[in-house]
Formats: sequence, C-alpha cells, structure tokens
Amino acid sequence: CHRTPAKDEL
Amino acid sequence: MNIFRLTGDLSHLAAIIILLLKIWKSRSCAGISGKSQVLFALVFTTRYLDLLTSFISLYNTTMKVIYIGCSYATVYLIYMKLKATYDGNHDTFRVEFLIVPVGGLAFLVNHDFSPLEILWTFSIYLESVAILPQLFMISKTGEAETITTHYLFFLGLYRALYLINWIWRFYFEGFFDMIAIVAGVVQTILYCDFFYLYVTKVLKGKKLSLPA
Repeated sequence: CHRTPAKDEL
Repeated sequence: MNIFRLTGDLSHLAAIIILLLKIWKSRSCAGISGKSQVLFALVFTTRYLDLLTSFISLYNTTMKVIYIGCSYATVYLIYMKLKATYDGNHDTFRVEFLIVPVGGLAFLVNHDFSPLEILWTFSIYLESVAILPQLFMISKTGEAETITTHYLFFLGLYRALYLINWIWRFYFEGFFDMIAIVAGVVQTILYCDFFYLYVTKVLKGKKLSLPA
C-alpha cells in the first residue's frame, strides 16, 4: 500500500 | 517548516516577482522564453489542484495563490499585452519533447495511481525541466540581460535550498519524498552551468554573454 507523502511543500 | 524551505520559497517568490516586474517596468519581454513561462504556469496549475481539496496552512495557501497568479500574469503579458516585444523567433525549443516523456513518466513512476497524484507527479517532473526553453534561448542568442540572469539565479537558488531542506527533513523528521528529491537534483544540476557563468561574469559586473 502506498503512503502519499504530505504535500506541505510548495 | 525550516529556514531552508522558507528561504527557498522566498527565493522562488523573488524570482517570479523579479521577472514580472522586469517585464512590466520595461514594457518588454525581449529575451524571455514564453514557452518556459507557459510550462511554469502548467506546473503550478497541476501541482496546486490540492488547493481545492485540502487546507494545509494560511502560508501554504497564500504562496500557492501568489505563484499561480504571478505565473499567469507573466504569460498574459508575454502572449497578449506585450506580444509585439516577444522574441518568438529565438524561442524555438520543442516543448512536446518535454511534455510527452514527462507525462509518460508521471503515469509510470508515481506514489499513487490517482488523477490528483499523477498530476502532482507530472508537475514535479515538468518543473525540473521547464527552464530548458529559457536556457536554450540564451544559448541561441548568446546573451542575457542582467536582470534575466538575476531571475535565473533566484530560481536556481530556490532549488539548491530545497535540496538542503530535504536533507534537513530526512535527518530531523524522517521525511523524504523520492520523486521530489530525484527531480529536484536533476533540476539543480541543470542550473550548475548557469551558476558558474553568473558568479564569474554577472557578479563581476559583466553582461552574461556566451562565446560564439
């Protein structure tokens, strides 16, 4: 299963 | 948030604003690749679709909106308002050679096979090569205005600072995103040659011109 990284960067 | 990411974001912002102001004040987009600017607008559009689905912070939302707004304003100035000054004859990079492979790669190598995630991946890959039409244009004309080189410098500085940010985050947060890191390294490498010319020529008060 994939863990989508948090998109907190720009 | 660490100091490298913050200064990286601000450096990115500086690059975008320098370019917009240069075009606006001089009423000319000579020497600027419209193709690179369209690619950057596409990068921001496909990456920041999460503005509609998730809220991270006021800072995050504000910066995304500013990046998108400025990139579209730049494209508008180049292709509409100041079209007469646009140097299309020298802006001949074939962008389909970037878009097609990058689109294919985004489908093949991504964190999750979902529309939003594929578009995000596409934007990461595309950003790493979006400056190529601009660098190609400079290599073709053999020179760049000093203000244009400042724009490129801040754009490259932003990438370099993000690399440090990722090292920081890996050590202190255990966070890493392989797709972003590999694309970021590729992107930073593309600027190396330019950085060399910037330091050896522009910072010494000379105009950036390439040997014939």
